[in-house]
Amino acid sequence: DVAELLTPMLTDGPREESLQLVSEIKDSSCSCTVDVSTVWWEAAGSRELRVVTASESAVSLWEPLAPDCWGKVYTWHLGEIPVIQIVPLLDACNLVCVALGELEIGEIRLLLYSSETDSFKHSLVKTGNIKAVVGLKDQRLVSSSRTMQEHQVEMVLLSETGGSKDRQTLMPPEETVTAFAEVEGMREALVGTTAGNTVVVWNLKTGQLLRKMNIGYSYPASICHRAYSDSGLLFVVLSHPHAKESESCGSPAFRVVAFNPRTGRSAGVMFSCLPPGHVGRQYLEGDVWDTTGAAVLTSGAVAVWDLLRGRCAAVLPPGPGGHWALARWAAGGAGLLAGRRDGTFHLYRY
Amino acid sequence: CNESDLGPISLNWFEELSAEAPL
Repeated sequence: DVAELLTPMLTDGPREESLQLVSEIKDSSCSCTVDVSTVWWEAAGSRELRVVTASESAVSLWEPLAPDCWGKVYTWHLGEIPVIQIVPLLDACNLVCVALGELEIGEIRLLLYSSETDSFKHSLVKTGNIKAVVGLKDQRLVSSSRTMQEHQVEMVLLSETGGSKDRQTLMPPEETVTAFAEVEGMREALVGTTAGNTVVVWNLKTGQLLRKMNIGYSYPASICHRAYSDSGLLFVVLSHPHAKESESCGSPAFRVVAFNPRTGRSAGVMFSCLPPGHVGRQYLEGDVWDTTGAAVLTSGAVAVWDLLRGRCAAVLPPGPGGHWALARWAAGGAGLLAGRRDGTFHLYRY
Repeated sequence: CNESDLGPISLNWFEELSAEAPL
């Protein structure tokens, strides 16, 4: 009983009240939700934040009609290849990026509105055996793809009309790249995590692989979410979907690790552990915005952490409508989007 | 963090590593 599990916590820390429900989106045509995100959209001279929802076969754009009400603007139907995820393009406007594929990403497409033809359309940006993809500031997209013969890491500069303006190949590490994160405040720096449990650093301008640093084997399959450089150290927010519970720190969902890029040495800065009562492998998927992390737990609840203090700040239990399946931060710190598989999404102010 | 555990720190690590790494 999830409510019973959460009772000790609600009196002693994270509170559901920290998350205030702002509005609900119910997509009755969506039978199996795969992702939710936000996008800046400019229409008739005004720029506003819109919600993007994805099912396996279609992606829908929602506009705010009233403070607590959303209306569907358009739905892109994408054919036979299922949608796997929406790839947020942080500061892009009127551009939605999606990854499609079966077991892994096979193609990346841009969804957009063309003022030339006065119609919504989609275009192909990349195909391949794509292992990881990330959207960066200034309409840049980085992806890693791997076949038996070739390992490629590439940055694509996207155009507003759905094409690519430029491409830059980055030097691949030996191991498969599992995730990327932009280094905030350093436009040309990018970090990635690999299947060999290392953090790698690239120079995006030259394509150089600058450094490979060991994370440590106690937390396999770590994924990087965010990075920033301060006082000569590189701070990386990692999540640990497969971490096991230990006596010293419980079950870490997120960890902030400081790396010295000069020496490759690292030190743990802060753990963010699962709330009490949640044991074992409980983390399904998560998202990081600024210094807050959110994750869906196997109980069907969503937990929110203050990553710098290592404190679980809020827990959203599964409601009568069912378990939560997705947790995403809205762009610009506009709130938390929680989604269920049945096409129900809640926007919370945090 | 304990600086001695992490070794000598450079504020210009990105530029320095870019100058040293193979192109």
